[in-house]
Amino acid sequence: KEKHKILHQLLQNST
Amino acid sequence: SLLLVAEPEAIFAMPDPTVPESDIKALTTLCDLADRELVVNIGWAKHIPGFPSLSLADQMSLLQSGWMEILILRVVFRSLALEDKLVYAEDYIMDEEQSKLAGLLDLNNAILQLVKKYKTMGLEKEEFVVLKAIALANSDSMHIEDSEAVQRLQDVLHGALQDYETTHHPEDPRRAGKMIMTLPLLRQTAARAIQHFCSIKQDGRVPMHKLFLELLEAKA
Repeated sequence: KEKHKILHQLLQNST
Repeated sequence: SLLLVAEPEAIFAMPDPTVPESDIKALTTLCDLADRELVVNIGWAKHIPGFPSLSLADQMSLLQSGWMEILILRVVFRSLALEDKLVYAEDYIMDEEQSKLAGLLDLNNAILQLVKKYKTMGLEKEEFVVLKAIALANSDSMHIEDSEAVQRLQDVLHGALQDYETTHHPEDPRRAGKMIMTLPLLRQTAARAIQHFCSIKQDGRVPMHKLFLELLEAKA
């Protein structure tokens, strides 16, 4: 899952 | 109703007018478009009732499995009004000749088979938005932590589709089932698309943005 940083970030953003 | 409200605005491909037409240009335009659409689709997923309550890991797993099906279903729905053309964006419509030029004739023909199927059925926007959410919730990731929570999400969406069909298509009691039965072709077409773009990636001649690459690698 470490590899999927952008997806992780986008899901964590509140918007 | 929530899914209709959550539906993202159309985005534009904006192909670079200073670059001469070529397969590389067409594929670069499509990969750039896909990358931007993916960002939009991740924002959209967060508005699916129940999706944000899943663990972050399960949200990621569903998106990693289902992202191409979502992209393709959106292209398919935009293309319903046209004949033998795919509306990748409002300003980027591919006909047979452009598909050939981009080396996408087989893939685009497969997507057009889906367009034809939904045209025959008279797919409505309400059905499209629910099917798209079902495709995500039902993307069969092998890495789901809480499969009961994912099942509950599937049940809610399935229920919404059935309720809609009971109210709006009482003349066809099997319409919800018919809708669900279109999903294998969507899965198959998405797998073809992934395969095609993985080989384009390996070829290395088309620049790809990070999110698109990240999700392509999740499927490789």
